Amino acid sequence: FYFWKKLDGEFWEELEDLMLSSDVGVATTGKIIDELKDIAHKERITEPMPLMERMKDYIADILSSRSKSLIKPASGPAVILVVGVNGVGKTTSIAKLAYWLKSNDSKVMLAAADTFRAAAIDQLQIWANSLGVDIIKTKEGGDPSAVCFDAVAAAKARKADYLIIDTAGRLHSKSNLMEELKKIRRVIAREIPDAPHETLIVLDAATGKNALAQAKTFSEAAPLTGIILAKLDGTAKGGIILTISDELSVPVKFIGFGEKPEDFAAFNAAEFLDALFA
Amino acid sequence: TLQDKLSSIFKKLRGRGSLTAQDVDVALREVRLALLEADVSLKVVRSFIARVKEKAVGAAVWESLSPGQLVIKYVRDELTFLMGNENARIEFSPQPPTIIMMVGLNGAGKTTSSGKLAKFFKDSEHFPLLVAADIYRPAAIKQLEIIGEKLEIPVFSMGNKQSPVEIVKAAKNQALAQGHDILIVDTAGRMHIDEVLMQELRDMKLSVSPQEILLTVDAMTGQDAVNIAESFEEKLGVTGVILTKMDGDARGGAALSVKEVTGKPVKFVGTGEKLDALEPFYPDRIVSRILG
Ligand SMILES: Nc1nc2c(ncn2[C@@H]2O[C@H](COP(=O)(O)OP(=O)(O)OP(=O)(O)O)[C@@H](O)[C@H]2O)c(=O)[nH]1
Ligand SMILES: Nc1nc2c(ncn2[C@@H]2O[C@H](COP(=O)(O)OP(=O)(O)OP(=O)(O)O)[C@@H](O)[C@H]2O)c(=O)[nH]1
Ligand SMILES: [Mg+2]
Ligand SMILES: [Mg+2]
Repeated sequence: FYFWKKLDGEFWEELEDLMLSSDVGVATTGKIIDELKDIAHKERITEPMPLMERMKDYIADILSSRSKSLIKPASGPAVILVVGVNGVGKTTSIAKLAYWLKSNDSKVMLAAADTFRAAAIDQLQIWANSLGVDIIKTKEGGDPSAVCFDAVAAAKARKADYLIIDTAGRLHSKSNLMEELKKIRRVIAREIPDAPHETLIVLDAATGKNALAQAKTFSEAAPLTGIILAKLDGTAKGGIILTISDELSVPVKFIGFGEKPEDFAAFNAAEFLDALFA
Repeated sequence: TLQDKLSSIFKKLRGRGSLTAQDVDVALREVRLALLEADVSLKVVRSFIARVKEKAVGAAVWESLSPGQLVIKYVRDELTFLMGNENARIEFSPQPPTIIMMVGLNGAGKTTSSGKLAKFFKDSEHFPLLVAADIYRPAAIKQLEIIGEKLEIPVFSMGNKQSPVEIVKAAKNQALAQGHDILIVDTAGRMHIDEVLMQELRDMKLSVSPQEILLTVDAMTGQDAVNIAESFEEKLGVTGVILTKMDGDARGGAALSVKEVTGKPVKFVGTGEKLDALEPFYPDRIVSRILG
């Protein structure tokens, strides 16, 4: 929208509208706009185009400075715990991540620790079959911690590079479910002292403010090492991650943009911001 | 709360006869903030604020209400009016079976809500049939079958090698043959901008003429709610909305956005993962939740 000539009131209004309707949130939008006005003044920028490019670089630095590749221990399997509220795309993102890691020649194993939801184990089993990876599971209604215990043992024995654990969707406002997550973490840590090496929260790109509450509350039960931002193939921009980055310093590590295994990529801040401010 | 903010803003306004445009603008700036924080879409906030301003400017300030309370009253009334009545029920067909299509974005809660709706009807003396028309998601059919087993409600499926259009046609014939008076069709999640999948829904609608097309919307949806709702309404046409995951702590502003752009009522609210967690929609509850 900023192929305009003037850095006038209308420009600032349109920029604010764009950010607000991209779920950037009132406070973060205000902060970024104030910063931009400051930059425009100090660096004597008088045209929208160069200012927008300058802004994207500035925000990209903040977002990328925190994003790193997946943590891998010196020996033994890297354990990746995947968490999040109901329906955001955890199970599908795990399939995509497994596919991504496999195509980089890693040996990947899956653990079906969602023992609660109807056909959750079946869903991950079908993915394991099509990806050609081992899966550790139990019967529906079993104990998720027990599955994790078995999975870690199997991952060690079979010399897997990565063990990705699928958990049941859970609303962060349900304390008993947050307690269950803490227990899952304890069981994993008992088997491998630094595990889980990664705890990734899956966020739905169309979620509003609640994504911040999700990240905060999940962090308290299981310190997060990264975000997988899913469903970016819709019209949602996922602007809430600007606020999450600002307040929690949890980096976005991957993005999902479709239902196929290949609809997945490492997070690229510059590309994300180009799409946000398109 | 919004109430507190407005009373502090209006502390100095005691003794005036009516609300000036300036008073109202100041108050509505706070209301705008509150609505955006509650995830109401920006353009919906704008038109809503404009309507309230029209009603509030020049309004007489009574002894019983402070100016702040008066503005809140206008906001609350307008929100309640917008969210509609609480009597939005399922429209039954004059000729059974009544066909209900469940549509919406990926992961919104369609399959679970299909089960909940089937239970709701079975408990009120109906004879529902669930239809597994999601042929894409791994184990989607199994998921619905497990739900049907738990509820002792039959599930019609033809596996995932037949098209959803074939499935619903055959399901309708089965319903007629076995005397089911309600058919609940679970469809695959899809993006509103996926033209092929939106066409699939149009084809299904054309082939069985459902009485109800219920858009399932996740209560934590943010600004994108307007885009989703507009697309589904424009490209398919919906008759009602099911708002899911209201047992979370999302403010639920998406409900307002969806109602505003589609004009269609929220018919049910999902309040949990269990199959009995379905409630009728109470407008005043969502209004209080949105206003915080
Ligand atoms: N369009 C699109 N759909 C996605 C994406 N990621 C996941 N999905 C879909 O979202 C729906 C839910 O995905 P799941 O992987 O089952 O989500 P989940 O978080 O494991 O759900 P629960 O285990 O029930 O909490 C499925 O229909 C997926 O195909 C994405 O990036 N784009
Ligand atoms: N807490 C809570 N969870 C819900 C509610 N409704 C559905 N869920 C959960 O949300 C997740 C997704 O539900 P599904 O019914 O699989 O969603 P869907 O729309 O059929 O998903 P797709 O078919 O992949 O598009 C599951 O974990 C459900 O248990 C609700 O009202 N409250
Ligand atoms: Mg899952
Ligand atoms: Mg489904």
